[in-house]
Amino acid sequence: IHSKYRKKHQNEFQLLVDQAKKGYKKTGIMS
Amino acid sequence: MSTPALRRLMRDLLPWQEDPLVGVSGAPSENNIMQWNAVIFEPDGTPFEDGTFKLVIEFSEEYPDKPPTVRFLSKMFHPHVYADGSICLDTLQDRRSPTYDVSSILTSIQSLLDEPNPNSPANSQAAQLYQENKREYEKRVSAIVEQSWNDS
Repeated sequence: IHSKYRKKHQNEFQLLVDQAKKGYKKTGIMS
Repeated sequence: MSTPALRRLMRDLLPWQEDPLVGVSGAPSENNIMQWNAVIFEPDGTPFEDGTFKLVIEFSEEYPDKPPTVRFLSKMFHPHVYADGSICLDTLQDRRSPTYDVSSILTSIQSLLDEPNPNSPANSQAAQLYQENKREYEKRVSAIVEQSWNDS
């Protein structure tokens, strides 16, 4: 279930990864 | 049809619409608002550094009175995480208040990653290594961090 679900929602997860990283850039912890 | 659970879930989305939260993100999956996808991105200075861990959160119509079920989809090596990805965390079970929204749940899981309590292990091997062989524990953690990059 895990990999099938993940593949199906791959784009959604990529957007969420970008959003989670954006939070760090805002704080200056990440460049 | 708007239910209390749906109305609450709409409100739970707000934190991310105003400002990105630090290292955690979540949103309803395309075809089912009662099921959210989420990501926890770990800060520098922890063994989980740079990991992009994917999770799925499933809500019932009794949310927020009943907590959602939260599961890691990405492989995880941690004292509080079972082999199937489910998480042993008191704020997801009995000690939970209905005021606890999705961003609080994800933030508490994020801080749990680097502050496990090895005394009530869901993964006893991880708990043992965490206490007795930190180098090996961190090696195992780095392996799943790398895996999280490729598992999307």
